[in-house]
Amino acid sequence: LKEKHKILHRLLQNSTSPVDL
Amino acid sequence: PEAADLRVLAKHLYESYLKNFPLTKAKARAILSGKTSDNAPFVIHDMKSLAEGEQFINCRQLPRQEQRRTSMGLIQSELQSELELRFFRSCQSRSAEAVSEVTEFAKSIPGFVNLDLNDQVTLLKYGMIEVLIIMMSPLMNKDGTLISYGQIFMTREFIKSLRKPFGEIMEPKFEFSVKFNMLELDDSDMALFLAVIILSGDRPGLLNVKPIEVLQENVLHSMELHLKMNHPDSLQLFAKVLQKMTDLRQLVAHHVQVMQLMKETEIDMCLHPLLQEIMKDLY
Repeated sequence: LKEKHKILHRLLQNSTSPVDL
Repeated sequence: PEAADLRVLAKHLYESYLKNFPLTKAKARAILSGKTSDNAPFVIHDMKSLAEGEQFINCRQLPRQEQRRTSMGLIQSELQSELELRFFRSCQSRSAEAVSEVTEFAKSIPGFVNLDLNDQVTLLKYGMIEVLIIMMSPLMNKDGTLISYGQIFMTREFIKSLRKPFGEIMEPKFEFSVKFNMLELDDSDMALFLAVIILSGDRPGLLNVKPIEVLQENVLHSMELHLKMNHPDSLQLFAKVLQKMTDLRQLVAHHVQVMQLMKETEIDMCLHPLLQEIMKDLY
């Protein structure tokens, strides 16, 4: 599941990154 | 749990809500009722005003001198089509930003980050559209909705008039919001309700349901107590709020259907990668 939701996963692990948005 | 602990939890979630979400219900209602010292929002009610206001969509601050721009001439139909697509893309980028705000809020729910990481992903994936619909409600009234951090008001009739299936996305949300707003929840109530939605132990594919249910139970107790204290005259408010969760699931099913239709009919449309992750295999 983590693999299919990389951005969501990253948002959960780090603070908000504008790069993803 | 002790009542004092439940009050601390309600306060904590309210503070996190204020920290993470840029437009509160209190501010949105003030704008909608004209009771704010700020400028009135720019109104988008047709293609001409959309073309005029387009560049300010998703701006946190509307440039003053640009608000009264007029006469853009008639919009040709092919340009209109592009304009609709561009507007839809800017809605998507604001939605992606909102997803990240909701994620930060979820992380602030006590115990959330200690859940299995896969389950955190699942809770956000399945709860996200429900949460976004609830968060949209205070921005809406029967005639339209605030967008762009309250800088713009877009009329319901105009959204409805957009070509299919764009015109169909929002109408069920308006119907829901008008009824939901009648409960008159404030921002502190909303914070608790959002946490309850996120901590739903019945999402498909959860690995470890029990700790999620324990967390939700605690927030539910906190919300029940908070609603009683905050709305002493509103009978059965707790039950009425919880009933809205059933409507939300239907709204999400409709949303997924429309998005699916868009994928098939709008070849030019490219869904934001973060939204793609959430929408993929969702029900």
